[in-house]
Amino acid sequence: SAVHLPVTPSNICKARRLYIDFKDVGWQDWIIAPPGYMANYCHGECPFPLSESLNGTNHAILQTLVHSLDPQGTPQPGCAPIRLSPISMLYYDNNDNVVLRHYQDMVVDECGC
Amino acid sequence: RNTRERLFLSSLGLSERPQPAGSHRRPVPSELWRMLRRSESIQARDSDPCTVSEYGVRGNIIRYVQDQVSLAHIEEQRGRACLVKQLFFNVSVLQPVELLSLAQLEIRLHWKPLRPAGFLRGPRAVSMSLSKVIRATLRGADPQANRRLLLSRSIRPQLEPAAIAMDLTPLADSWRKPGHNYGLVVELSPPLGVDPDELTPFLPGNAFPLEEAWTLPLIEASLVVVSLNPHQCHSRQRR
Repeated sequence: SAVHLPVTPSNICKARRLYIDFKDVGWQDWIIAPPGYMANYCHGECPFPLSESLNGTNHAILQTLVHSLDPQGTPQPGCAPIRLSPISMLYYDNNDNVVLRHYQDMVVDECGC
Repeated sequence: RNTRERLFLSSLGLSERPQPAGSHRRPVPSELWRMLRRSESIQARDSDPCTVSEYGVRGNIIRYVQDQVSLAHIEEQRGRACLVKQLFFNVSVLQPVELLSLAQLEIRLHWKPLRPAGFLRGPRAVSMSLSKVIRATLRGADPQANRRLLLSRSIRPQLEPAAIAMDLTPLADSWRKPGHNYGLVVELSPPLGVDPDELTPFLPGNAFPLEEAWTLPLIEASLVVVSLNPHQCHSRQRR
């Protein structure tokens, strides 16, 4: 029942900029560095036909086809991260030890359908 | 929001939001700043975040575990007074899921600054020994009976802090079992011929003696622990 919007370049699936500031979540008292990071997120539509620039899986290509035939019964494919990169965080633990921790898959670099 | 925060912290490998005491916060070791800066570089973004190249081991967590014992004392051993410093590293901060890759003990000896140059050039060296404590010592018992020697060496006093590093990975791994960690003991003995009455330990808060007493150094120790959380270091799938 979603309102059908015409697909324009602005609502095509792609990575959007999102800076997460640790102050916003009240974590600045234990995280030493960085103060925040460019996390980004994926948002937008995966319309039929999927162009190469939308990095669709084979399944997503078929799903957009079925969706174009039966929009009520089959949802459009989702827009999701397909390439992520790590970040490192320096923080104090409960014992005041200094900890450096590397996290995989924290920054959304690229999105796809 | 609390539930979401807990979920997110759990995905970061943390059981709860850390609450550092704050009053005893020590400065971040320069090595950790260097490693953080290196990981932020563009080249590092394509390298494996689950390998610590500085130590050549697998791991995604590097901790500088603080020594929990701050005081040292003078102990008489075989007629010689020596400075004894107990070390205790709380390795229970590692979560059970973490695989220990490396535990490196780093000891720094800070000598009294501005000693006369003649003293520093002198031939006399301090002997240092490091032992592990294998069980608690009962009052009145000989503490030496419960210590096992790990390292013994001779150190010349110098202007710069002396640094000693030692791999203690198997020992630190054994400390993770409850009731197995009795810590370590560092002993510093002055050269033969030094009158024990002349001995002045350089302890935090002590003023430097003005006279030419024999001053033992301040001992600082930390345990660099590298571990790997396998849940956060999955191998990348081939596309």
